[in-house]
Amino acid sequence: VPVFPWHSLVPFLAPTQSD
Amino acid sequence: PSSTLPPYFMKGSIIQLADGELKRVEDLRTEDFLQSAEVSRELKIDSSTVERIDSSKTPDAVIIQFSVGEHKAQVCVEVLVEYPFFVFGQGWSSCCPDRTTQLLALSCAKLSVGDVCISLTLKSLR
Repeated sequence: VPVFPWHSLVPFLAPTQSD
Repeated sequence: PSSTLPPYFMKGSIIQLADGELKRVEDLRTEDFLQSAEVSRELKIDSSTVERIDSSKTPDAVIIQFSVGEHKAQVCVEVLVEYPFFVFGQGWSSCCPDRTTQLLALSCAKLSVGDVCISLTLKSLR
C-alpha cells in the first residue's frame, strides 16, 4: 500500500517575491 | 495538463504526518497539517483566502484566485473543478463536491469565495 507524505496534499502557493 | 487527480486524494489513501503517524486522507484534521508544518524545517502553513473563482477555457477546470499569507499576495491557480483543498476548520472542499465524491469517494464541502485554505510556502522565503 503506498504511503504519501502529508505535504503532497497541500498546494504550494508561493507568491512571487517583489522585494 | 493532467486531466486526472493525484492518487493521494482517493478515499482510503494512507498519509504520513511529519511525526510518522499514518492517517487516512478523509480523517485528516486542520491540526494534523499545522503540527506537521511545525516539525518541518522548510515548509510553513499559510492561510490562503479564496478571492475569486472563475471559469477556465480548459474544460472541467476553474481558475481560483487566492490571497496568500499575511502579505496577501495574489496567486492564481488553474485546477480541475473536483480538485480538493483543505479549508481551515472545515476540511476537504472543492468547486464541485459532487464530482469529487463521484471520482474519489472523498466527502467534500463546496469551496466558496471567502474560504480560508491551507497552503504551503517555504520558511526561508522573506
